[in-house]
Order: sequence, then C-alpha cells, then structure tokens
Amino acid sequence: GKKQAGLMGFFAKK
Amino acid sequence: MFEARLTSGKILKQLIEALKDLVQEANIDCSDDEISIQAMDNSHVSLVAVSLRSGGFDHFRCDRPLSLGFNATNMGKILKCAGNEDAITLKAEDDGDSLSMVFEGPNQDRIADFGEFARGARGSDSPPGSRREKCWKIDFNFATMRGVGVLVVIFDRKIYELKLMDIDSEQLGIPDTDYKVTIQMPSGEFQRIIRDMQVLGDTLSISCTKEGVKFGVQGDLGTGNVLIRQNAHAEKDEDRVMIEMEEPVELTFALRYLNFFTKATNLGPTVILNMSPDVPIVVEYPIGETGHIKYYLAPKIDE
Repeated sequence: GKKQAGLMGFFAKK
Repeated sequence: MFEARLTSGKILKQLIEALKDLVQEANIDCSDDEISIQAMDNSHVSLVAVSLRSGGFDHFRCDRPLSLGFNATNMGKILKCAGNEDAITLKAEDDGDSLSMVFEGPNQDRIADFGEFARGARGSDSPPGSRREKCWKIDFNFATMRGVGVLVVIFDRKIYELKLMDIDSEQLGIPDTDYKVTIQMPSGEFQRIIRDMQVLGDTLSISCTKEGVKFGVQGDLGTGNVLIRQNAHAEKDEDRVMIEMEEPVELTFALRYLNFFTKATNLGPTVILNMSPDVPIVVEYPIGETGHIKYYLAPKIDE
C-alpha cells in the first residue's frame, strides 16, 4: 500500500 | 500604506474561491513588486502559492512590506458582494487592523441597485431616501456576514472593511527545481478528469511516458484510465496539450486535494503540471500576464 507523504519532508521552513 | 487597484476584480474573487476550501487563514504579503500568499492546508500535505505582480494592477503602491492576515471564508463572503465586472481596490494602513476593499461597478446602472440595497439594510446613519448624500454607513445586518466587517456605501462604490488577524504561518522555502516532466493542458479538461476519477477511487496515478500522460484510478467499483496525447498544434492555444519529458515519471496523489486545486479552473484556460520522481507535483494556473496560483501536493509513497 501507499501512504500520504507530508510536505515538510520536501520543503524546509524558511 | 498599501493600495492596489485591479480593474478585473473577478481575479481576486476567483483566487479566494480557489484557496478557501484548502486554507482557512493566510497572510497576504505585500511588497513593492507583488502581492503574494503562501499557505499550507491543515494536514501539511499541500501548499498554495499565489503571486500577483504589481505590473498587473492599474494602480499599485506599497510603501513598506506588509503582511495582512485574513480569514479566507470571511474574505470570500465579502468578495461575493463584488460583481464580476467590478474593479476592486485593496487598501491597508501600515499599522491598521483591517483591509479595506472598494468595489466599483462598470456602469451607472449599478448605482440604482445600490440605493435599494442600502435602504434594505438596518442601522443606516442617514435617513432612507438620502441616496444623494455623498456617503452613508450601514452596520452589517446580513446573517451570513454578521461580525465580518462594516459596509460603507459611497454612491457607486461599495467599501468593505475586513478585519485582519495576526497569523503566525510557517513559510516554506520552495527550491527552484528542474522538473523531469512538464505537461500543459486545458484546465477544463484536467478538472473533468479529476472529477470523473473521483467516482472510482481516492488515489490517482499520473504517469508520463512517450505515449502521453495517463491518469489512472483503481477502486472497489473498477478502474479508470484516461490517456492524454500531445497536441501542440491545436487551432486554439487553450486547446493545446504540450508534453515536455526528460524521463518517464509516475506518481500517485490523493484525488481529494487535486479536486481542491481545480477550484482555480476559472482563472485561466490552461493548467501546467510539473513532476519529478518522488517529489511534490506542482499544479499551476497562470493568471494572464498578472501572475499565477500554484499548488504543491506531496505524493503518496510506498509504505
């Protein structure tokens, strides 16, 4: 199965 | 002082419609070269980024950078009061706690409508029939708008004040990325595919190969597949499908979010999808020469 990834894993906080 | 006038106020109406189901609160960041909005949804799976360049406004003044925190639902309610043909001017003081929105109709007919509107509202400072007064102020008395703001009517102009709020939003740095696949297609067609696919399941696979772009869904009901082929020479620009591919890419996404993104369909005839393996997709709706609304959505990944 697949699970939803979060966006924070890809983009860093400014 | 911030002041910006958009002749085509419809753009602002449509922009807020295009993000209000995804984000509840956000900042409008104003600088001397653009107004922008960046906000994530509550579950931090998707992000919306809006940019309207100052050159796209017919008047634009921003003395110093400002962040105007707003509630998207409330702003949407106020913008519903603007006609599609209205020009909209946004105004904010440097240290104010409200955003003033001025709607101006394209012709004199609207003034007459306006008098009826004003008389129908309670709490007018001026007696009924004083339509020739330059300005009168009415407490908002519409059930749906209670507590949202104050309405002032000056003849053929409607002036609304939206209460602003302090929003401590996390800003993300989005790296410049060379995507392996760029697909440009009619926004209406993309909307239709997303809508239809939702009937069958909740996860959409988007696969780009030499053959074209395949949208696929598998669910309890059955499966659905739609193949879109390059069609770079369609008669009308907006009917064109253009696919640039460095290497094949296949990613899967939650249809629920893609469906939110298609609320931006009215902003333009074209949508641009950018994809690379294992990174968020970018769904971009260009807004004429004025700017864009871009959505980023994290993919579903193998457990």
